[in-house]
Amino acid sequence: DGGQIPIHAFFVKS
Amino acid sequence: MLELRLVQGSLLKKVLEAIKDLVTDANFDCSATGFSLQAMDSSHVALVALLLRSEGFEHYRCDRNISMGMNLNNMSKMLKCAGNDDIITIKGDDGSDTITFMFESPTQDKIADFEMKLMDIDSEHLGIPEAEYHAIVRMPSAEFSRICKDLSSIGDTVVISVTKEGVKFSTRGDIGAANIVLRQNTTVDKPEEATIIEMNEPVSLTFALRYMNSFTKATPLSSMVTISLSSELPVVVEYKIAEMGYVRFYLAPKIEE
Repeated sequence: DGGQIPIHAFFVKS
Repeated sequence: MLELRLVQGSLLKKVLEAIKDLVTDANFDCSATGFSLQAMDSSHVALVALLLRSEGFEHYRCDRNISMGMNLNNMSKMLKCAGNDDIITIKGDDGSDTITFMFESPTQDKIADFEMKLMDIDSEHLGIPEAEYHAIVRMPSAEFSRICKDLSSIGDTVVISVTKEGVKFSTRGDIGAANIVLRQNTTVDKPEEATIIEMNEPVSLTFALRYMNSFTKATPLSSMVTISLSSELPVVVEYKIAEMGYVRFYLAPKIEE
């Protein structure tokens, strides 16, 4: 999906 | 031992309808705080976070923290068998690989139980920090749903821009372009018809309408939706669940290719 940033790029694993 | 009795069982039915198209399998976590879920869609573009606080249940017993893997489509099939006025009780035993949904009619003349197989799901749990947003838009959820539906017949993405003029939803596609502007409107008869815009600084972000439309499946849960926007963060689309908690959808913006 062009230009779509994956959501886990924003949050850290807890 | 787990026993959660929800008098307004329709809330759980609506929650499943809100998230089952986005997420296939998910772990439901049960703790003293409440019944919760955090899951990404299969392409890891969107995240859904659900909380139903323990205080919102008529009876809430959860002896130890437990995570239960469920197929949401199967769960939805079972919950569709509950009447809209039914009381729903979720029951589970320690070490069991099943969970039971019990449906009681309001007059107690019909009692049904449905047993569902649990599954092992290996999922990442993400820490979502509290954040300051550039702009927060609170608006009628039905209006937001209508806008997303209308724009998706024109284009694939929506640009949401907040300025001091209001909030603008724009799209562009092969057949043309569309812009819908909502201004702050607090002079309405009912609070749930208001549009309230809090802006710390102007913000403009692009999102995939396919996901936004999926989020609007939560519209029956709440008359209002809150959209929190910041240029460095995923958008948060939040539907509050009366007295109980929320469903929040997180979606990363699209960047220019």
